[in-house]
Amino acid sequence: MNIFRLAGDMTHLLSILVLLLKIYATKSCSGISRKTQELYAIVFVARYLDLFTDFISVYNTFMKVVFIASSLAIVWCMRFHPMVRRSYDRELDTFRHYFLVGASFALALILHEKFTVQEIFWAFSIYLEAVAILPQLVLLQRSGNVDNLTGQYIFFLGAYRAFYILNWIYRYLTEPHFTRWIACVSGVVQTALYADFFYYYFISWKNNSKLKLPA
Amino acid sequence: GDVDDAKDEL
Repeated sequence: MNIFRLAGDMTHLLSILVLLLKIYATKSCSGISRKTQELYAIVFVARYLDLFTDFISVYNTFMKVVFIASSLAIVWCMRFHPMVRRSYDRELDTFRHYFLVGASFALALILHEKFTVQEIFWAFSIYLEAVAILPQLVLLQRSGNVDNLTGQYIFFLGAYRAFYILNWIYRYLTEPHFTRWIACVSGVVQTALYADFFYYYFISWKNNSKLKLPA
Repeated sequence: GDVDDAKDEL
């Protein structure tokens, strides 16, 4: 564990807390893509199949359980909570996310570290996480306006990815055999998807104005 | 490269 990895995990956790806060405090999920949230739930369940087979640390197990539980809770709220579900921007959230699931799984069957069920699901979760933000970014682009908490949610999610890249650079320089091509290449792709959002986020922050994305 | 190391990252 290095400082970048910890910062990455903490900003990831923070992003989820911000999202839960938004849903809980405003009883609204407007501006949030349910498809992206469903993809994250699939990502965590597929990746943490090792929860019962490999013990790494209490921290590791705790975080895995938190990520699985929170992502399922968010999806549950958006689908079934009587008030929250009414605010869902159904007509804006039309990205064909099943294509992302299919393409990620096909890629995992081709590119993986070992041909075992657990390793294929692990690779699948890495590929799917890389593109899972796309429905969310498309929804924001369509609605144009981004409320503060939604903007902060995506900002922290992007920060988490940026810290993970610094973590890999640090590990590459300090650990003799650190080569994780699948995770690192997918991670760079994932972070690049946030570049556009970050650009507009910083402009609005600099001008102290409301975050708006161009149509 | 060693791919056998446990997946310690989240």
